[in-house]
Amino acid sequence: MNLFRLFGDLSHLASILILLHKIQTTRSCRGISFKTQALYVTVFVARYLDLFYDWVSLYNFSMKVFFISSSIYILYLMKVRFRPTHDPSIDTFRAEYLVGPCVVLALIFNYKFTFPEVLWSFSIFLESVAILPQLFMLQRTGEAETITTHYLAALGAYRALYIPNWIYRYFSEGVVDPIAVIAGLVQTALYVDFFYVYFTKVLQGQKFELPA
Amino acid sequence: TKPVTHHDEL
Repeated sequence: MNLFRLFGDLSHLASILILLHKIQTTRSCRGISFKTQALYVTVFVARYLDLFYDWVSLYNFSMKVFFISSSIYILYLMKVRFRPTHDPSIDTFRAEYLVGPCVVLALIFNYKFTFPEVLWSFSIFLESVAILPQLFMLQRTGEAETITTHYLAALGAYRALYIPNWIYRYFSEGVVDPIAVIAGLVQTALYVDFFYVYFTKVLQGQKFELPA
Repeated sequence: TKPVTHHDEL
């Protein structure tokens, strides 16, 4: 464990807490893509099922349990509790266009052709693009509540912080994980546009609005 | 470098 990874994980944790806070306080899931949230459940379940047979640490175990349970809880909030506030007509990105190619990529690129390893690869690939329905929705509506942008910023910062973590691990442990690194770079790159508007507008106290 | 998988990461 190093500070980059710790802060990356804490940022990931924070993003979920911000999202839960947004939904609970506004009693609405307006502006949140259900498809992206459903993809995250898929990602966490596919990757973290090893918590039943592979012990890493208490930290690792608790985080996995938290990510799986909170993401499922968010789906419940969106589909059941605050269902009327979710508008599927603007959440139109075709998620199957993401899942399909990720399955194919995982079958080709994995560290071992076993079920858990292919699932692991699949989850890494899917995570890298799972934010696309959300970003697409943002693009369509052209604006977002400030709290939603904080959620996205924390989520983007998480994978961005993993990059220095991998560089650190390369030098300190001599290990490199090409699948995670390449997918992580893609994942972070997808946030570039968002971060530009976030830094130049939201953090200056303005509303998140995309140029028409 | 050995291509080790970081399955200890989240």
